[in-house]
Amino acid sequence: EALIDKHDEL
Amino acid sequence: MNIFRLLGDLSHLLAIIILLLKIWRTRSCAGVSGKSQILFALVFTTRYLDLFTNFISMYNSAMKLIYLVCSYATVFLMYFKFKATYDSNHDTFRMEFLVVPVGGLAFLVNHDFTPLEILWTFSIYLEAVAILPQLFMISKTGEAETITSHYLFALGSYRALYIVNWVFRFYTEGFFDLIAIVAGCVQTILYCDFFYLYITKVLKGKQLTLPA
Repeated sequence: EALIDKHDEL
Repeated sequence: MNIFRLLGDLSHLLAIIILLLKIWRTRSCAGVSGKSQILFALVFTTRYLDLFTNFISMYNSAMKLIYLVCSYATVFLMYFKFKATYDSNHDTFRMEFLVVPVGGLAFLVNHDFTPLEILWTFSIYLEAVAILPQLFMISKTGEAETITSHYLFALGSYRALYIVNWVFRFYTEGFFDLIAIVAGCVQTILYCDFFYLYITKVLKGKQLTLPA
């Protein structure tokens, strides 16, 4: 889950 | 997306644009560390490889592309177009002292031992310390142009706002990424001394000079 979320941040 | 992250992104964008405009309009990159700019280009390159693997939103992809293009444009202006104005005598920080340990750490401490994940981790760690050549250069010359200090303030504010964003996300979404948080805190701490000088000097209309 964390692996998907972080691509959201710049 | 929350307001802190948006403000952080905009602050980051503002910093990048301030620097590009300063170099373009004065036709000079004096006082700017080319090594920090190369490191930032490397940070964006290794982090935004996810442009090819994860589509999040138009905003996300557009910002990533803008950061990438602007950071390469800055490096190009410094090392090619306005190379004659580049202050290489004062930009003596050794990049390998940052890249090698950060690369080693990314291999050892990461979420997942895959190439993309290691590169992402590398970019997070490298970003935390990429400003050191610039701060080192200012400490060598003892001063910074006011426009350069605005650039640094916007760049430092970006990660500070991201920390607030992470606190907010933790309480509202239960999301947290320890690697990003620890590196982001280190990054922000590096700016603290500069923030102090910025508030006590630059905001009062004086040039940023270091106490002797």
